[in-house]
Amino acid sequence: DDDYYGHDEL
Amino acid sequence: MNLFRLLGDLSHLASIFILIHKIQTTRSCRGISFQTQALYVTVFVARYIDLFFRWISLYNFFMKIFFIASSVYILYLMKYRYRPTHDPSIDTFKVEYLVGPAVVLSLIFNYKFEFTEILWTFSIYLEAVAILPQLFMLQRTGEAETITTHYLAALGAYRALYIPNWIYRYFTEDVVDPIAIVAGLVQTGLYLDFFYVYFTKVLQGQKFELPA
Repeated sequence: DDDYYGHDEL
Repeated sequence: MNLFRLLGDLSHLASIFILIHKIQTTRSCRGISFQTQALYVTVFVARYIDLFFRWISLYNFFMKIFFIASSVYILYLMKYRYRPTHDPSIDTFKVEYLVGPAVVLSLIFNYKFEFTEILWTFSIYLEAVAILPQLFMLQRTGEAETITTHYLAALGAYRALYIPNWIYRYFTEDVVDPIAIVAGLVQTGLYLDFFYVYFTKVLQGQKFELPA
């Protein structure tokens, strides 16, 4: 899953 | 998105506006470390490479574009527009000591051994220490213009606000990002001395001066 680690923060 | 993260990001935005305002109104980049600013460009480019392959949100997209563009613009101001006002002889921190370990650490401690993932990790480690040339310069000169201290305070507040954001996310979303958290704690820790002087002096209306 590509978004597993999220990295949705800046 | 939660309030802590939003306030953190806004604080980060504010810090950049303060810095550009300082450079333009004083027509000088005196007291600003070019090396730290160059490290931030490196950080943003390495981390936001995901603009090309990962969509998160419109907010996220525009913020990333803004951080890359504004950091490059600041380098331009320092390197060309106000070049004579920058004194390289006091901006002498060896950035290799920061970039080298960040590269090595990101190769060892990462979530996945993939190129973009390692770039992301590298950017997190590098950002944690990118302020050091600036703090080192401050230490050397022993003083700073008040506006420069507001810039640093806003920048430090941004990372400090990410800490309650992680605590909040742990409880509400069950999200834990140990790499970001450890690096973020280190980064915030680097500001503690600065914050002490900022709160006890600058916010009391005095000039930012370190004891001789």
